[in-house]
Amino acid sequence: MKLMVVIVQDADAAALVKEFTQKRLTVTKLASTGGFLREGNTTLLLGVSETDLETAKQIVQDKCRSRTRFITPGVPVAEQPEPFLAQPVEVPVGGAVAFILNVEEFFKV
Amino acid sequence: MKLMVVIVQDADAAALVKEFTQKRLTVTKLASTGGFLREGNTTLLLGVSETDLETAKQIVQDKCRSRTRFITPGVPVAEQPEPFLAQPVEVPVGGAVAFILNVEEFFKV
Amino acid sequence: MKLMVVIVQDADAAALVKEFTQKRLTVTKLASTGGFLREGNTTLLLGVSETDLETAKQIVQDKCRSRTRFITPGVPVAEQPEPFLAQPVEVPVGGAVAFILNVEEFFKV
Ligand SMILES: Nc1ncnc2c1ncn2[C@@H]1O[C@@H]2COP(=O)(O)O[C@H]3[C@@H](O)[C@H](n4cnc5c(N)ncnc54)O[C@@H]3COP(=O)(O)O[C@H]2[C@H]1O
Ligand SMILES: Nc1ncnc2c1ncn2[C@@H]1O[C@@H]2COP(=O)(O)O[C@H]3[C@@H](O)[C@H](n4cnc5c(N)ncnc54)O[C@@H]3COP(=O)(O)O[C@H]2[C@H]1O
Ligand SMILES: Nc1ncnc2c1ncn2[C@@H]1O[C@@H]2COP(=O)(O)O[C@H]3[C@@H](O)[C@H](n4cnc5c(N)ncnc54)O[C@@H]3COP(=O)(O)O[C@H]2[C@H]1O
Repeated sequence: MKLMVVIVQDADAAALVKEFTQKRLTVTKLASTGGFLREGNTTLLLGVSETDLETAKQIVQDKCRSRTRFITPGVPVAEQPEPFLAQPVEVPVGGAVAFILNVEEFFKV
Repeated sequence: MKLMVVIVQDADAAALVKEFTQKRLTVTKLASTGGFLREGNTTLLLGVSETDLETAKQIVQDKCRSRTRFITPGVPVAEQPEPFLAQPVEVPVGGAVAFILNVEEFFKV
Repeated sequence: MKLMVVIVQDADAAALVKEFTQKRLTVTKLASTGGFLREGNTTLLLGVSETDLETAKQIVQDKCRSRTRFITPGVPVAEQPEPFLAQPVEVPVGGAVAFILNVEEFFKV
């Protein structure tokens, strides 16, 4: 049993959760915030058996995509001026970051 | 030291946290959402010593109980019609799902 | 690769995240609640390489500090009377509690 912790962009979260569900994987969703851009994003927790792990990784790679954000350095993202008024910096935001942890014990009640 | 990650139903969370506290266990609570039913639930994080692990597991088993939800397939839970107007599907929702992870290093400030 | 899960007081979270960012560490922030005092706090997730781990621990120790809360036993913190009207109990609240977990697999999309 592994615990996959995946941080994804909000724009991809619904499609990703829907695909997990259709493939009979169960997922728990937490609202999170990226420390750098200070934008809301989504942290997913999936307990997956070793047999389902490859499927789970594949779904993440299919459903999440990289995007580019333009920000004015020093200004919180929510207060960004129109891009042509500033010298925006391009920040690549990955589709997903995933950490796979070993589960020593697992139980359900 | 182990980190126990437990996902429980909101209906059981308060009694569970109260019991952990009375047994001198410390817990951190996060608001989460189940991916399938899209209902709010609770994710608890407990760092527990190996000596307290059995107690922690016992408390989860005592305080959390399975329930049945009736849902109309395809309709988000929040918009469910009255059960007798639809052909509801019975979805068992477990009392708790717990993942016990090994902690390599632990420190407090 | 390690996953550091750090629970800190809200009062220290902004300075801590800012310092991680300046040291080129990426962090994901979750809103959480302490089970005992039932006050909001912050849970941070940092995937860190083994080379950055010492730096990450150092930053937590520098930016987080212990405080004392005075509470009236049995009354939720939000409803605490003025201290001089009650017999408050001193509760030490640590600056941070950190769990370092081993990451078996890590990938980005
Ligand atoms: N200290 C820093 N200095 C300069 N640029 C920085 C930086 N931290 C992040 N960035 C850049 O900003 C993007 C958004 O980061 P943010 O922290 O808001 O949002 C992050 C964060 O919430 C999470 N994340 C990524 N790596 C992580 C890690 N190792 N640990 C915890 N969370 C991580 O995934 C989101 C997307 O990350 P991604 O790496 O694709 O994209 C990052 C990266 O391109
Ligand atoms: N391996 C795992 N990894 C991460 N989180 C986990 C997990 N197993 C359970 N959970 C969490 O616990 C809640 C209750 O799951 P349970 O399996 O008891 O009860 C489930 C199960 O009976 C059913 N279910 C879940 N996923 C399904 C799927 N893909 N297809 C069909 N039924 C599903 O619906 C109930 C509610 O599921 P929901 O996702 O709303 O809420 C789940 C989810 O938040
Ligand atoms: N092993 C662990 N696993 C998961 N999360 C952990 C943890 N140890 C600490 N935390 C998190 O860090 C916060 C501060 O804990 P600390 O031990 O410094 O400071 C604690 C401690 O001095 C005291 N305390 C906590 N649990 C207690 C209990 N069961 N009985 C008596 N005092 C307790 O009240 C303070 C605030 O606790 P609170 O639960 O509100 O908030 C806790 C909790 O959110």
